[in-house]
Amino acid sequence: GVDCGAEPRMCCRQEFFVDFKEIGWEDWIIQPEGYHMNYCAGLCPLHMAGVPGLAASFHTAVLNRIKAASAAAAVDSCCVPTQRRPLSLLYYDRDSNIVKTDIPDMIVDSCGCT
Amino acid sequence: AAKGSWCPACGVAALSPGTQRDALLALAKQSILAKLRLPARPNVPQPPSRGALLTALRRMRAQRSDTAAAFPGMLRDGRVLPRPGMGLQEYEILSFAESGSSTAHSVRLHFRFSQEVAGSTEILQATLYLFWAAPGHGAQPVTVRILQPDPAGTNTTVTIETRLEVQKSGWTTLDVGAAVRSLFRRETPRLTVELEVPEDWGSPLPSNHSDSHWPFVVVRAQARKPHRVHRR
Repeated sequence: GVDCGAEPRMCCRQEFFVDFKEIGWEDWIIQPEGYHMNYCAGLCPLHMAGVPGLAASFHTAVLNRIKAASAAAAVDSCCVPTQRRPLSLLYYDRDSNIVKTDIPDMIVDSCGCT
Repeated sequence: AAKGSWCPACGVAALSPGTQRDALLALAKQSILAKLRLPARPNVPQPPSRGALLTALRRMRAQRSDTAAAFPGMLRDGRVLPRPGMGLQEYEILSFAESGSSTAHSVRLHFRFSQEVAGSTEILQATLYLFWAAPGHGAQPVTVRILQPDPAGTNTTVTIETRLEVQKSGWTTLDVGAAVRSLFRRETPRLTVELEVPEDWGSPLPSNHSDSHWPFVVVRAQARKPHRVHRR
């Protein structure tokens, strides 16, 4: 996967960190201090379709050439997460019990084109 | 956005950085509350004392390593411990006792659980941790009763009564999985436990709430499997 630079053009992972203190949630969420709500952004022209990451194989290069050549008659694909991991939370519920849970698929690690 | 209706990365109108940040913060709050099945963020909690919390975490870790060492992959009632990564969200809930009515040598404890978790999970394990400050020597009888309110909520009935012989001061654990499983189906999931000790012991509870020997319950629960609809 590719991380976005200053001006994301092609599909990449845009980092975004939510600081629980900033949103006033640090009193009921014990750990962690924030949430990496990364998201995918950028273009997926046809020749990038099906490229969840930069597979540098001959087959991929040929396939991209074919797609690029027929790009005029096709539509774009989407930039979506290709790898995600859980968000582990330790928090107080409304009865002041301490709850630990792992919420699956909450943190985007990498993006690619569908 | 409904899946397949439009692609958020394709052709979204550019937002100003401030507006975009506010939208993302709002989305983060909504997403976390939804995954925790919370209608809104909980009120400001009443945290337990640091001593009680550290003792509880230490006992939980000791309990888990005992169980894992003796029965790798096995729950105490013989069911197989779900492997992490099976995809279902798991919860570990640590609930400290609230003291209720008492006499010179008995006391009622209440453990409250939130309806959000109770209503959408199945119990894997529930353990009650009690500390006995036994004065004197030799085996001394104590009684632990699990009480359940009757449907009208006015009286309570004893559902489980356990008699223990306490040799010396220390912690004991009691499996309360069945009791917690039944109360998790109630509107207000609250576990009530009654402790009774010999006359000369005095109160079965430590003198103050911040004592590190304060009773607590640990519940391990797993999100209920979603109800799958098979397309014919």
